[in-house]
Amino acid sequence: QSQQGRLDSFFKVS
Amino acid sequence: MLEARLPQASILKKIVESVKDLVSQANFDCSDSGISFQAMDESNIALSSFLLRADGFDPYRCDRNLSLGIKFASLSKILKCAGNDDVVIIRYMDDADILSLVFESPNNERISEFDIKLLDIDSEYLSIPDQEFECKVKMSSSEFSRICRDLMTIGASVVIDATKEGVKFSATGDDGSGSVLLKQSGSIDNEGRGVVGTSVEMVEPVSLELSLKYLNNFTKAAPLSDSVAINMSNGIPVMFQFDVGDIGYIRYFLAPQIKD
Repeated sequence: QSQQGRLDSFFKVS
Repeated sequence: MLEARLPQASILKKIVESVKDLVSQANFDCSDSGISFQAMDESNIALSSFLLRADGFDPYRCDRNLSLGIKFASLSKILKCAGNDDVVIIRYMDDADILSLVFESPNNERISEFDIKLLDIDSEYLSIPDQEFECKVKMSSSEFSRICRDLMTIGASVVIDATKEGVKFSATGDDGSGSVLLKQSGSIDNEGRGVVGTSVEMVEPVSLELSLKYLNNFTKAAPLSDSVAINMSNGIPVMFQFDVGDIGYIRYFLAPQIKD
């Protein structure tokens, strides 16, 4: 089973 | 003020069509180097961005940095009023709350002008570091579209495995499974036949699982470019790039699915 990752857990959001 | 004359409206039409289902509204950032934008979808899974360099316009004038809030549904509807071969002039006068779009037919006998209301958008901006990817795949954009469409009939996600042999796309679902392997081919040049081969440049083999719903959205940029570059590293977001001639690009970043 896999879960969808989110971009804000990889990149800094400003 | 901003005044940018794009010789072919079809480019702008295709760009807007390729992002409007992922992002409802976003700021167009205009500077003396060109027009760009980036925005995430509502669930923070995919980022769409594009750049059109100033030298792709003739002429291009932007006196100061501007951030123009655009609703894509409105822009898409207005651009449908432009002929593919029309010239489009994008014009913004300082402190106005509208953006003007002028379409000129090739023989200059029909000139239409539309104004679109600008929005005040407070958007999040992702800082994406310049990174070296472990694997760079380049392949035909129409082949990419076909694979995403075909595998969507099997499952909701696709595993992309890139090795020295080539690139393999696999999907599994309740009713079965399917895969497509593209072997590396000699040349990625068009060679006058409009056929784009597959190339894989890699430091390490990469395997990533991605949502097909998003990939199918990205394939809407395929009409802009014969090829797509898929840049991947294990465990981090993938970058898909469609070049817009030699004047810019559309890029999508997609967060991978993570094994529990």
